[in-house]
Amino acid sequence: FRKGLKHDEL
Amino acid sequence: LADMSHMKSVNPFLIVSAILVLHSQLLFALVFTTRYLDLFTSFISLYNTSMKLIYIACSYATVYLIYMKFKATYDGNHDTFRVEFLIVPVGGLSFLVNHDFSPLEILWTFSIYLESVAILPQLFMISKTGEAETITTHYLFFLGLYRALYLVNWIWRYYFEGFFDLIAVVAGVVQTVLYCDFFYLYVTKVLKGKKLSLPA
Repeated sequence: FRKGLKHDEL
Repeated sequence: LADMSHMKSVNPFLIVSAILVLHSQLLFALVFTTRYLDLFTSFISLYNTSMKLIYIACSYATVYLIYMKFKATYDGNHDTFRVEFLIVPVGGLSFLVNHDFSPLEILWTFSIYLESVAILPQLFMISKTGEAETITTHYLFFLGLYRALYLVNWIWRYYFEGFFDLIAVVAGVVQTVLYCDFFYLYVTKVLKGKKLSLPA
């Protein structure tokens, strides 16, 4: 289960 | 400001008086579910985590209220927009155009694309019936304003942090453009105390 990128916005 | 504007529009208690379209609300529940799966994989801040949980909870509460509590007043006859015409192309596009070909990232991309068009069933109903309750127009205004405020935030972040997310920006522009007609009617009619009604 690969992680996505880090999204810091809602 | 954008998040507060968004928060105001996801308040499930608004639907006590607003006539919301079930299909749009189901799409928003899908948007929040697929976008915030990173709750399990990354922690950004207490604010970020709490807002995600609130948005998810509010979207499901809204669907629940429309579906269970207000079934009697929900008029499916006007809610005829075919959501598969949105979900299928948006799903295909998120497989083709994304930052990284990984399950979570594709779901995040799907969520961003879907959000930009999720309001179409609601706008479609308004164009069909030719009018909207004032409370519904306030809901739509804050929901549209939220992404417009993010556009300002993205310009700021581009200049001061070097942050630029092409997918989010393009989808955000599309989303805001879809509201333009509505914003015009909101400012020229609703804010002047008139009911929003379209010419026949």
